[in-house]
Amino acid sequence: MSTVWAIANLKGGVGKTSTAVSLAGWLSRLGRRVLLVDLDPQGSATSWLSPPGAEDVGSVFDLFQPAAGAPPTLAGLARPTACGGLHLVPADPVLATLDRHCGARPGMGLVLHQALAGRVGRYSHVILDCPPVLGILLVNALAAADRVIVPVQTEFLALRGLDRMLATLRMMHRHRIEAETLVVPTLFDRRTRASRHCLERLQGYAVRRWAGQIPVDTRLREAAELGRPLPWWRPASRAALAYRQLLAELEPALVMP
Amino acid sequence: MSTVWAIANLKGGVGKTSTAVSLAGWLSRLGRRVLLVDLDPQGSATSWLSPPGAEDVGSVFDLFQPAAGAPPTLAGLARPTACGGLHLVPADPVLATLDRHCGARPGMGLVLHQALAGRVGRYSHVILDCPPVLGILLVNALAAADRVIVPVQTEFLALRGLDRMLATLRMMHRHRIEAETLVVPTLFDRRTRASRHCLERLQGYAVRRWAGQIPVDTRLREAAELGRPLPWWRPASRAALAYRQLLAELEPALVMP
Ligand SMILES: Nc1ncnc2c1ncn2[C@@H]1O[C@H](COP(=O)(O)OP(=O)(O)OP(=O)(O)O)[C@@H](O)[C@H]1O
Ligand SMILES: Nc1ncnc2c1ncn2[C@@H]1O[C@H](COP(=O)(O)OP(=O)(O)OP(=O)(O)O)[C@@H](O)[C@H]1O
Ligand SMILES: [Mg+2]
Ligand SMILES: [Mg+2]
Repeated sequence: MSTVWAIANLKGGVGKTSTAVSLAGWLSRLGRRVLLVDLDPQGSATSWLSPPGAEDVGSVFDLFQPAAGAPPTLAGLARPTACGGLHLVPADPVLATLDRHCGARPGMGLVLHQALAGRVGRYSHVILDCPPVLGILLVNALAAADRVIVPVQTEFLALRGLDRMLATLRMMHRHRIEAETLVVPTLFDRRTRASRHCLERLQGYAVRRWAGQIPVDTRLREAAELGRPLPWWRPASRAALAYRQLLAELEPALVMP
Repeated sequence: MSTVWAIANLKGGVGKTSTAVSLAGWLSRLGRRVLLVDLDPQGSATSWLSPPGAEDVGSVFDLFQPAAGAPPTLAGLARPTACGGLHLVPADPVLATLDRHCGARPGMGLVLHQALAGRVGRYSHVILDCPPVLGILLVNALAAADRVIVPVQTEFLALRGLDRMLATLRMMHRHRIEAETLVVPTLFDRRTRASRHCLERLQGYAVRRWAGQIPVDTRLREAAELGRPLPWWRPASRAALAYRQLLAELEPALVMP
């Protein structure tokens, strides 16, 4: 069975894509085969990792509205990236129409869960990058994931977003929230009061929180412009080292060089 | 007629809510009556401007699914805030269900446009804070707006978001994109190469761009935590002064003290 992680938060711009790409980057650098699935119609992970002008292939949309012929598989939709071991199922703007077309049809919340049943093409990990909206794609990701990683920007408005995210998880009957959910403080700037305040307030939430935090690091933006996960470009940068520590917490059995 | 501005971008976390609250803050400080409509189920503007524990009132959801009795009006849904002249139509998580319930029904794209026809309760300006997703709420906001203000974070991934936002505007037959759309560079950090690169690349887009930019300023986050628009709390801060300049461009007839 592949290990499936959903990277989700209803608040926009908190570092979901940066977290998904960075964790996938470390796993592939450490020799694992990783599948990154871009569930955001915005396609940030796809823009980050696809060479410009890459030909349009399928997206998970095909799993929901299969065309005639043999049903598509997730492994069949995967494309290699410039990093060995890291494959991507790209996003497509058409994903934005899924809620209108099939949001009300029964069973639509388990499409991804079924596609991930069994071994998906020998990937040790599947990482789901989620859009910042409560719709069919997020519901699918939360139903399919073994763990939910919730990046939370260390500032006031983002804490309100965490309240709603936890309420959504409870609504989805993820009773084992304690065991399955990990809050990851991101965009932490130790010089600002707002960041430090926020870290203190996170203590009060009834959910597991990673003891570290991802610092603000402009190298992440530069990595996106260069089309490489940060661990492949600047593995000793502040944010890359923080993501390595996060991975060590998520996968204690991994041997870290 | 009230002037209607939509603050929209499909990319998350680029400063839409910060821009909406700051422009509304300046207008109300300059003596105008302003209505801020929170169209984001996430409710960032509502969290920012409502006192904790404010009782739940209606949201624009009631315009789409009116309960029995007299149909609700936008002015009737408005609530005063701590700032004189600035009223808010709050958001509600139930807004996230609109696409599933009535996305496919004809005419659903013009509900807000109809609610804004004529004078809305003597407000000189109505500002629409949009969610980062292409759905019925964004479609309504773009159909109802006189101008569309597109905050764009000055970094690589956000430029891809701008491509999609402009494609969406064209899809909505807003032929007068040149006249009605204004790109506002946000989160500009003059010390980083990514920010400066981005500003140069924005020159190549076929859309009007504001000549200034909103600098990174942690006062904005602190203002959110204090529940005040930045112009009411620190009108001489870097970001507040930049938003004042933006307002002078949008409303040249306004007398700036
Ligand atoms: N640790 C960090 N240091 C500096 N910049 C960061 C960091 N993490 C993320 N960013 C930047 O913040 C912005 C938002 O990050 P990202 O796109 O990963 O968030 P997101 O939650 O996936 O957004 P969306 O809601 O649009 O999916 C990007 O410009 C990214 O480069
Ligand atoms: N000029 C700025 N300087 C510093 N921080 C800023 C600035 N503008 C926005 N921010 C911060 O960036 C984060 C995202 O801003 P904001 O919530 O306004 O974006 P948004 O586009 O409305 O996000 P969403 O997609 O979730 O609606 C917030 O934490 C906000 O405080
Ligand atoms: Mg993202
Ligand atoms: Mg917002």
